[in-house]
Amino acid sequence: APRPRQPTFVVFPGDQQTNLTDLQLAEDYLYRYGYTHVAEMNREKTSLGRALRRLQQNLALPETGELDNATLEAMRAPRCGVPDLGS
Amino acid sequence: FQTFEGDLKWHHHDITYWVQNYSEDLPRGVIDDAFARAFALWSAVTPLTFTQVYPQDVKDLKDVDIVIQFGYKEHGDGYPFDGKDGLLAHAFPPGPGIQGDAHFDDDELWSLGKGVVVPTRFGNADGAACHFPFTFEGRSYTACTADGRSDGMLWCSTTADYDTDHKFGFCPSERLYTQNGNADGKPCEFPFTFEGRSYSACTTDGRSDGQLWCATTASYDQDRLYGFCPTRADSTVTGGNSPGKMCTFPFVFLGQEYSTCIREGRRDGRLWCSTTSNFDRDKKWGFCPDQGYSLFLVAAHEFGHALGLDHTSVPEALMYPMYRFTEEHPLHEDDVKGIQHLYGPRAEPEPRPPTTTAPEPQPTAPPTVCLTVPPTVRPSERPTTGPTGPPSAGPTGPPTAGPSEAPTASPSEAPTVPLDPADDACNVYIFDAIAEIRDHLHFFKNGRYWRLSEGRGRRAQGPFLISDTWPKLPPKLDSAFEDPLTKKVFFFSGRQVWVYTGASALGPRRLDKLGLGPQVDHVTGVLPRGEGKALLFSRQRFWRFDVKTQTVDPESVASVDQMFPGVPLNTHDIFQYRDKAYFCQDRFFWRVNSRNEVNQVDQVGYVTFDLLQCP
Repeated sequence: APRPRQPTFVVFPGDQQTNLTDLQLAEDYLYRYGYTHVAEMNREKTSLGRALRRLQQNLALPETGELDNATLEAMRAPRCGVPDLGS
Repeated sequence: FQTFEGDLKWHHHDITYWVQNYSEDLPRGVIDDAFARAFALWSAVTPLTFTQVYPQDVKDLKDVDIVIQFGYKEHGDGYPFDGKDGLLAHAFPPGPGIQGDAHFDDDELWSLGKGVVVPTRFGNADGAACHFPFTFEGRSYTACTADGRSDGMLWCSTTADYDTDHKFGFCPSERLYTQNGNADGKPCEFPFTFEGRSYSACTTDGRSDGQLWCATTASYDQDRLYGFCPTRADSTVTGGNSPGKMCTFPFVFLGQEYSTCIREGRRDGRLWCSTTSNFDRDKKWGFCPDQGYSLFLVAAHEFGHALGLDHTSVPEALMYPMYRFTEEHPLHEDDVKGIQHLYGPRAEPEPRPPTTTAPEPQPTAPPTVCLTVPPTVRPSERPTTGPTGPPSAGPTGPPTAGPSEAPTASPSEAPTVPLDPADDACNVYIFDAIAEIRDHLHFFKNGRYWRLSEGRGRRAQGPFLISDTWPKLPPKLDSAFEDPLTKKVFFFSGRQVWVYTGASALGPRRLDKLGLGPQVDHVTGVLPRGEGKALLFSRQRFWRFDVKTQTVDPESVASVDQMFPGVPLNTHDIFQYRDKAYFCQDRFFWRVNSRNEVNQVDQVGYVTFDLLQCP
């Protein structure tokens, strides 16, 4: 029987969002919207935990402190550019 | 709810705002309206009023409280946007300068939340916006199309189902009109020369702002007349690496050719297209129009910031940071509490909606070629050329009054002013048949007819009884035709024909006698073609008809829209009047003149208003 064609994924030039990993997306998001103050974070997930928990609290998401699917989905959702925290 | 540190707020209530520039995604009027409605949400629950101002009304634009701007990526405030989706807009808390301003990411597709907003012109939908998707001849369209037209003009249905509703309009197109510039909205002239080079499409050459423009005469170098090309929001891409460009169909991707927007190659399943014919070679692309983001909802949120509200963690509230499309009233109790914490509740009586200080923006002047709607528009359902008709020359003004000779003989006892409304021709919705007989237009209906007196103050005389004048005829006629040469008058009803020569009648005879097959169930009308020749119509077909032999040439059958583009396909009566052909459908007529062998619709109007001159 014919086998389904394997989809080919392409990197589209200039397409910032699809080129980011989940962690990069999270770091960028937490910094942009005021949850972390230093853009360059060490890559330990635990150090993100506190910021993630604050984000989850602010966005009324389940407070797991983890980069779980609900949080990633929220980070990919269209939103306002005014930071959530900070002046 | 949250407010900004120190409860930043405006210390006056009459807030002014200026829309500094506009996105191409929506008509300006729609953008202004979206902003006005967004401000109205806040003025409804506070003592605040919002007034849109224009540069010419203010001494110094620095005095304007809220400046609204569309921009891309880094747009001058140090907080860059991020391309399509993601970050949609932002605003600054109240205060001087940039404080209180609101910025919108023009890499987004701005809409009213339900897909592109494409205003139409002409057609018969009074400028209503396109409805996407719509079905035409069973096929679904998500963009404007030229299908069904022979002139290549782009059109769309303004309801979901054109096949049923027949509501349509023409889409923005430089062949229809241009915007701004100095050519009064005239359409582009292709090719045109600019700096000695010939252009056969809109161009951005010669401009630094990337706006597409064209000349409205053959030579811009000589005439200096130009206009901007309307945006085709329905097929302009957003984001990617060529925002503002249009999809190019077909295009090649991974060696395959595609003629629609595709999801191939993407993990996120979003629709995209190439903006050149070969993505593999050029790597130029953008996202296809989707539902877009409601400018009204996003503006309402950003204006909350501009008035002093910060984000809330109540997901249902307007000031929650995430975009969520809703058609309900967007203000939540949390939002009202927040804004009233800053400004107090609205003092009674009713709030005033935002006012604008400038006169209504003028609609663009209609092109000199009036496609379908005469300048003086009657009630809104005035129809125009259907998708099967071409744009045509505008009307040349009302029909000129005929010669003023006395009316020819007719049953003189007919009252000139009907007493019983049923006798008033102006009350007839659709006539059975209309024909010019003895230089007078006759209107037949249910066994009676009216005769249009000519000369100054044309009036319908009658009603007269058909049986008094043509005793052999049935009460219900389909059409009538007088041969200008022999003055014989043909009357058609169903599959029967009568021929009157003066008072003597031949018939009824079956249509077979004229050489028409059984599938021809009635005759819609006959148009004279000179030298004893005519065209005999039935539904969407017509034949050459020899008046002398009273027979059609079966081989000559052709379809109406081939020779008479622009007329509706479901015409119920066709007649000739003063050298012009009239195609009637419902209460309307499409007038076709045959200047130099080209048939063109040059007027569309009401039978009662424009022919019978009813008040």
